[in-house]
Amino acid sequence: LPLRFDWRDRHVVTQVRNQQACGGCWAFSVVGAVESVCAIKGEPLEDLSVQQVIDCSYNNYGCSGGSTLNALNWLNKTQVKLVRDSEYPFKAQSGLCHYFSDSHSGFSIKGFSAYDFSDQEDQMAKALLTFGPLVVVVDAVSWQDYLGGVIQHHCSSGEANHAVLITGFDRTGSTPYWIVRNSWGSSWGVDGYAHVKMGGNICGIADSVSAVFV
Amino acid sequence: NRPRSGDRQAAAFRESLNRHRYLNSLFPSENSTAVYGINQFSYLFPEEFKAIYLRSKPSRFPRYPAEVQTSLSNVS
Repeated sequence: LPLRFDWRDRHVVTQVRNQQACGGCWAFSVVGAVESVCAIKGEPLEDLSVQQVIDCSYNNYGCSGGSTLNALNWLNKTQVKLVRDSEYPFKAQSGLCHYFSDSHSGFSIKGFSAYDFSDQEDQMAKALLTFGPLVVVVDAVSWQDYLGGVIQHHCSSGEANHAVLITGFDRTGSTPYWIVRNSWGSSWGVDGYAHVKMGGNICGIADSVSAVFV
Repeated sequence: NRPRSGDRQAAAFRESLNRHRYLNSLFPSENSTAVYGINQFSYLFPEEFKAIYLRSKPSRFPRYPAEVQTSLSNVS
């Protein structure tokens, strides 16, 4: 494993977005993973429609909540093509699903994996290198007050309640940490990111890990 | 989405300040550890924050199996 790795350095991670008062973190993290994996495969890096996932993944609850696993299952089973955000923009509330013709351009997934990597964060880092940014679900209660630094205390692996995207890790300092993209805007945390200690399953970060294949 | 009274916001903000003091007090000497303080969520009580922003449903994921590890480690 390299000491430090971040998919942002390869320009395959889109900008931090802001879910506003919509409980759609599960959609932002899944769409963020699809955007990056498509770019890793050579497609242009561009914002894809989170609103499409919020409105159309019928096994979730739109801005009232959802699960990354249900969203990935929906994408995989329906083979829905995610369209560009510019064609189906985010409006911070649930709406009626817009349908597009099969000929409409977009990005569907070929599959996904979903594992519990607790006690195996080295393997999780390998998965990050191999498959691209990872969708994870954490207990983010204490993230309400987070300003920066490495989260290593006050963050149990209790009840997972918030979905985010791991884009890298940094083991160069005394405390190794995951680099985690959030969807609360770039003014939150470290330019919209959080640093969570690697090892010890801090915030439950290794409990619910998904990778997307395109 | 009901408008929140100024008193309620002020009470939430005071509670946030107390919480920040507590969170920052426990490991002051630990360098690189997280810092907690005032941000866009400081006017919300924790339960309000959770009700709006922490809406991902937990799911049970299968444990990462050993045999997959070997295939991963063989990936160039």
